[in-house]
Amino acid sequence: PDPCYDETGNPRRCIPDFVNSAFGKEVRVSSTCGKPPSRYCVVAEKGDQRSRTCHVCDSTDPKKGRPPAFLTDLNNPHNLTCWQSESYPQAPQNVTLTLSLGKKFEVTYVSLQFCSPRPESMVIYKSMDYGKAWVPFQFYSTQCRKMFGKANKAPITKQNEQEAICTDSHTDMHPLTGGLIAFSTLDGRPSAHDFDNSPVLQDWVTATDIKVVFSRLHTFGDENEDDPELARESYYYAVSDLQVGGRCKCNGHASRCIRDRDGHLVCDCKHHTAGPECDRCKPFHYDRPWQRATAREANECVACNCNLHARRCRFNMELFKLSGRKSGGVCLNCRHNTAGRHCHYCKEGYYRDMTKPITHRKACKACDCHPVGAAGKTCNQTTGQCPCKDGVTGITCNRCAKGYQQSRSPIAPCIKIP
Amino acid sequence: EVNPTLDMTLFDWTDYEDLKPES
Repeated sequence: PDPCYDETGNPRRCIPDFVNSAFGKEVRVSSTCGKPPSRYCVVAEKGDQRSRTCHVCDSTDPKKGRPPAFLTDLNNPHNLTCWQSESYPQAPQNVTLTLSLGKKFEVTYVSLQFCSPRPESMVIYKSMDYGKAWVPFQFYSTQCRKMFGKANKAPITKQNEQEAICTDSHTDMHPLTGGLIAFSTLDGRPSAHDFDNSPVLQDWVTATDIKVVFSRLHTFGDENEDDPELARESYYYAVSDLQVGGRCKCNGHASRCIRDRDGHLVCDCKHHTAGPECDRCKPFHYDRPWQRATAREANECVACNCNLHARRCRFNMELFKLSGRKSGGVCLNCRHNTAGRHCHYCKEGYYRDMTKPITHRKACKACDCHPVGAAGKTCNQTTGQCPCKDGVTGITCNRCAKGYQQSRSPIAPCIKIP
Repeated sequence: EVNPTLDMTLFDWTDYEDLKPES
């Protein structure tokens, strides 16, 4: 059964499954260790004692490489694979991870699981236009004001629901490995419980791309001491898993996303909608404005009523309002000699053949008014009676009436018999 | 009694050429 329709065939809201949209996708990174091969050290603490175990990162060796593909591969807790940056990329040199989701998603969370200590400062950005413009999603820092000019854990109200906040949560250096940063896009936002009716939050969670910028490392403060090289080799960013949890954005009009002919990810639109996000009505379904589906109402697009005489129509807001917000479609290029908003009457010079339904392609017959006997070419819409000149009779005005005879004048073709 | 259909050939079109239907 199609989740977009109930058992009686009525449309209902449908949404794609919740997925980790980062899984298996390529992440572009600004820095990766191992090219050329380099040494890095893992710090461990036992009580007050700190030890370092050093290894080699070598991108040409499958066992020693730490490529960005490890960010989005299968996250097996028994066999963690980590991407790792070059060592000591300290401010102002940032390290960025950029992930293209391929289409608009409604993102619920972004999470990172670290192999290194978590950063001292980092930012999660989103783009809604495939990486042209970036807006901050969330700031993390032990010093929010100093790093980003923002207050720590500023309250979110109805007035600033679409604003990124800064927090010092999840910025502790410990644990030295396995730490998590998880950003929930709706957490703490007042309208989250009424997401269906909050265009602001619907917009807030929408993203085509996610970018994570690591701005500053945590250190033990030993990078300038006795053996700075050894210390610096201990400081880098390493992440075992990047997740972007959310749903393919289809505005409630599709239950899944599929690849189109060009390989692009698009919604499998139902409810007579179209577009990559089912964000418009499909052609000829413009009888009411497009709307996102809600839990209560599917808001499907409705076909224009053109009585089978037109293939195109347009939406008119004035007519829609006048109809009590029921119908605003206006048919274009009515065929079969019909006219009107719904191609529901016969055009000038034609009349309605009442033996046929209006949807019949021969529902309108030519008036066929006599060129001399009729005073015009337009006949009565329902009877087909042409307007006759004085003394002329017949549906098409092609005969002289009783008591009249044909003259030689085409202006007065029938004159009274003297 | 109604007369038969108007006979177009009976009209004098001399002054009304512009009204004359195309044959």
